[in-house]
Amino acid sequence: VNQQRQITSFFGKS
Amino acid sequence: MLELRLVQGSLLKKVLESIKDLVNDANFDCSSTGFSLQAMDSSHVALVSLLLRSEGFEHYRCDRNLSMGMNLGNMSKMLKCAGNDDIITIKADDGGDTVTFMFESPTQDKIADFEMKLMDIDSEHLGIPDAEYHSIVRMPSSEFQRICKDLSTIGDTVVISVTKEGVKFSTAGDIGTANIVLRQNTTVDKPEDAIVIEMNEPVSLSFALRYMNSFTKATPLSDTVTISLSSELPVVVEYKVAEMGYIRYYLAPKIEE
Repeated sequence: VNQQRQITSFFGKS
Repeated sequence: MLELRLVQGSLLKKVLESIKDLVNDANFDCSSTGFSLQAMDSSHVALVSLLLRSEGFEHYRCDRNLSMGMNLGNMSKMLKCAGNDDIITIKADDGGDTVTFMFESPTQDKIADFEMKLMDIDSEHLGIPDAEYHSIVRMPSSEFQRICKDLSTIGDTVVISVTKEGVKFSTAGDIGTANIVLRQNTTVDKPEDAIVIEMNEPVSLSFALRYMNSFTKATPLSDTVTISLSSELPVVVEYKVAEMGYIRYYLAPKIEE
């Protein structure tokens, strides 16, 4: 099953 | 004090139409570099990054860095009241709670002021690391829009694969499957019609078509779109905004768990 990832799991708070 | 005068006001109208369905409220940041925005959609799956460089404005005054929270739906309502040929000026006072949009007709015989209430928005600014992308595809933006629209009538997810054969857009749904392959084509009369595929490594990633379709609202801004892909990284879909900046959409992939 393809799970939708969130953008926050790739880019951290700056 | 902030005063930004944009002769080609239609660009700002188009920018708003490109982001208002993805993001409800956002902070516009103004600095000596330019007028910018970074915001995520409500489910934190996509991120939009906008930059309009200060040099692109006829007059650009920004005494100190300013962040203005705006409801994009309301901002769009106001900008829709500007004519396509109007000059748009954005004005705000430091620490004020309103922003003013001034619309001037090209012949200067009609001048309108629209004042909009600002809002406090708690938003986290994300750091977007520089990445080397495995594959970069440049194509006519209208072609990309057509592909996303067509595929979303068949399925919910698009698989974008780049190989040395070209770039393939695939989907599957209850009624069947669809595959669209584009090959590199640089022998065109107009450079904006070219399909340029720069492949460092083959890549194949899955994305929700609902978001891709939303990104294509930026099609009127640019004849071409650039799609940058790397394994297990968000895709970047970029539209240039005339000579003055860009809208970049980042979309997290669907990954097999």
